[in-house]
This record gives sequence, structure tokens and C-alpha cells, in this order.
Amino acid sequence: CRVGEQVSDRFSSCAEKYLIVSIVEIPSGKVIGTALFDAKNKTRLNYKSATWEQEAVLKMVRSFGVAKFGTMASAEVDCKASQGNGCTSAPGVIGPKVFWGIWGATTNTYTFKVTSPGDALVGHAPQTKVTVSHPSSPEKAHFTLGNIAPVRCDSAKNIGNIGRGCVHPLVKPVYRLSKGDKAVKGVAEHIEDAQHKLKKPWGAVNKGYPLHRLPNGDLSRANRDTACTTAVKNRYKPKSCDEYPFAGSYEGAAVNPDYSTAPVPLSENRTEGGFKYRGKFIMQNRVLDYDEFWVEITK
Amino acid sequence: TRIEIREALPSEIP
Repeated sequence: CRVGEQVSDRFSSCAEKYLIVSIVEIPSGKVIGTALFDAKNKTRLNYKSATWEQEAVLKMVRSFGVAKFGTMASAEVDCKASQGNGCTSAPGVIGPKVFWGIWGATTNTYTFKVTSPGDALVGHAPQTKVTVSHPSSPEKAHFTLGNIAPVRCDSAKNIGNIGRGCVHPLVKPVYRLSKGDKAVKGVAEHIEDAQHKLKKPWGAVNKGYPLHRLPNGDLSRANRDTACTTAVKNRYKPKSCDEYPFAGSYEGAAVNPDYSTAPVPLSENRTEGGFKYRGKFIMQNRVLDYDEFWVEITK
Repeated sequence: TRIEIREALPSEIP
């Protein structure tokens, strides 16, 4: 977590800010107590569950005056900003928990299980709201911690039979292949070569041209037939024809003349496109139709 | 009394 920033990967996000609580006497306006809080707001998503964990961590860093004694905070998840059906949270409200400034810094953690209902593709913008109170004041103060990365939940069938799950969709996942992995060595070498020699560095991490996932169908077949024609396949025999960008991407050969082919052992070609490699990546990152992803070749 | 809460200014962060 970093102050003032949202740090996120495909499954977790963390945002941190500092809050100042002031207790003010009325009508004089005199401040009779202040407290400084470090507030962290986190998510932990699960690619095969509609329920994720959301956690607010409040730490009283320092306090003065009456705020030293009995400042309290409760927390709840606000699902109202969602598109479609909102998320639901258990428990609905947590707290209030007491902060004891006189004995040094107290940390209180509020953990929620948040669920995305139904089967539809839904975007959620779940926020954590804290309510701060003090025995000296009849009113309470509210603050939305905010900054949680948007959450997307779906029940898509074309990523594998794993039911509903959720990701942070603004983080593009990275598909990694190793040249040291004998099972896919030839494919990895070809992709690395293609990312360097083509006009555009298709899929190369953060180079501006992410691939977009294309599920199997007419277009992926057309991609395959355009790149790996019968003539090319015959030329590569006994090896198979490998193409990049993948036929399973919207950057494939049928719609993008900037592609590469190479002869690769058939077993490596099949393994890379199969359930243990690209299929697993698509499933575990919930890479839906037209979702962006990167392709990184490692040693 | 009244209780107020706001985000800390950069200069107020330790």
C-alpha cells in the first residue's frame, strides 16, 4: 500500500490515506481533541468465487486532548455505486471499535465478505464507509475511504467450467511463457522473435499493443487459415505451423497483416494452446471475450 | 461538541 495511491493487481487492491478527526466545542469552535488515522482499504478477490474479502484497517497514529479517550469507529461496505445489481456484504456493519490513544497507537481491522449476486456480468464499485464517534459528541462523522479498484464479476462459460468469480478488470493480466520450458520452448522463441521483428510489438508488456482475447469461433478459424495456409503448412513439415499474434486474439492474421509464422514441433504448439498453459491463464485470470492481456517471454 | 473528519494534508502526514 502507498499513501494517496491505488495499488492493484488482477486480484487485490490497496489504497491508503491519512484522516484527521477533530472534536470541536460548540459554540466556541475550540478544538478540544484531534486524532490522526492511517486508513488502509484492501480487497482480496477469488477467480472462482462470487465472494471476495474486503478489509479496512484503521490505525490511530497520534491523538491529543479528549480524542485520546474513547474515540470509536465503525465500518460498512457501500455497494450502491455498482452497475446492475449491487453487491451484498456480511456483516452489514462492524463496530464500533474503540481506539485507546493514551496507550499508544491502536489498530482496528474491519473484515467483510462481499458477494456479487446472480449470473450476469456485473461491475462493482464497492467502497468502505467509516463512521467515527466520540462519547463527548452526540453527532457522528462519516468518511468514505474510496479508491478500491473496480471489481468485475461474471459467470462466463468460455473460460472453463468454474462458475462465478471476480477480478479487477483494469489490470491487464500477463501471460508468461519460458524459453527454458521444454514443453513450449519453440513457441516461446517464436513469440519473442515476433514481438521484436513485427512492425508493432504485439502483446509485449506495456508497449501499447495488448492482445484481446478471441474465443473459438469463425474468426479464430479464419485467423488460423490466413496465417497457416496449406502451402505454409507443407513447407514446415514435419513441424507444425505456429502463428503470432495468436489465432485466439482479435489481433490475429485475418484482421491484421502484421503477423508471423514459424515451424514449431506439433506437441509444443498443442501444449501451449491447451488447458495447462493458455487455457489455464485464461481461466485463472477470467480473460473474457475482448479482454486485454500481455504476453511476456522469460528465460 | 461536534466531530469532524477529513483527509489529512500532505504536510500533516508523518
